[in-house]
Amino acid sequence: PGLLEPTSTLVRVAKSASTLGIAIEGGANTRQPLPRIVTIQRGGSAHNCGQLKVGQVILEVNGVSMRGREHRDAARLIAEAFKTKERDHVDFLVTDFN
Amino acid sequence: REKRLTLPPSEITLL
Repeated sequence: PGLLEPTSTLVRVAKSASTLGIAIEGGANTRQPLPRIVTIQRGGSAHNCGQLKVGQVILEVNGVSMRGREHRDAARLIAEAFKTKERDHVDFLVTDFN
Repeated sequence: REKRLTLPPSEITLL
């Protein structure tokens, strides 16, 4: 726990647009236990960043683990990370391995 | 007896 998985990638998404522009599915107690990116909207910050991809699984957001979090909790955490004015970016630790 | 082989699907949230 807390160790980087070998296939993981840290992606820094600058808040370059008014929305983050991703859709996620999954969370604890579902078929997809970690949140997975299912859509990246054109024109959103994630799309502008160019490094997030559909199908990637989100392991951490700003260093906070997604493990054990139910869908709404994971979604809320990501929304708050985008909304806060403390940072001008959101750091995602993602993996292509599901 | 009912077997639970799969977990339910998740909702999708746009962020």
